[in-house]
Amino acid sequence: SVAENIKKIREMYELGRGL
Amino acid sequence: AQAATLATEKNVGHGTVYRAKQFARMFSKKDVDRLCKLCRDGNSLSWCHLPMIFKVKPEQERWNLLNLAVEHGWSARELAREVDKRYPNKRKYGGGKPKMAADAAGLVKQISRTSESWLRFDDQLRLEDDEGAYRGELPIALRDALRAAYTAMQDLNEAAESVQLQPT
Repeated sequence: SVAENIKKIREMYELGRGL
Repeated sequence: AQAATLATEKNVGHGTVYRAKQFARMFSKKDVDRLCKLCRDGNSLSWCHLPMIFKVKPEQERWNLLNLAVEHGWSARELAREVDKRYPNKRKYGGGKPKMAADAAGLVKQISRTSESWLRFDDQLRLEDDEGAYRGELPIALRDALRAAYTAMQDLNEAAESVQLQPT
């Protein structure tokens, strides 16, 4: 769903920023 | 090493961590908001689409492609195909596309040969000690990924060999 897609994108962004 | 630790912690593959890092490097926080808006507008954009455009360096062109993907409701695969069309891969190691066998039996043989070739290559990456450890000059994160690839290649090779034995 759209909400899940958005959540995943934000999660990946936070993951990437953590490096 | 940091990526490997994080991958274990978050229970995701190393590739995912690298893609996430690339994503964070290429996009600002504002860009991410814009992406989420695209998700809502188009209803088809997902995380899977994003790594497909990482190799597109001009920022405007990246957005153009994302807009097109949303407009046409492209899957990640379709987006990748469009990117490849516009930015054909420069061949890094010469060669070009491998010649593929025409039938299933031939393909299986090719899979078997290709996986064997990887296993031989892997062998050269190892020290001649009892444990078969990877050479010390390789980064630790890479050694972990190599171990995983080795096991996968062994499985693949075994699977291909066993189908060869039973042609049906």
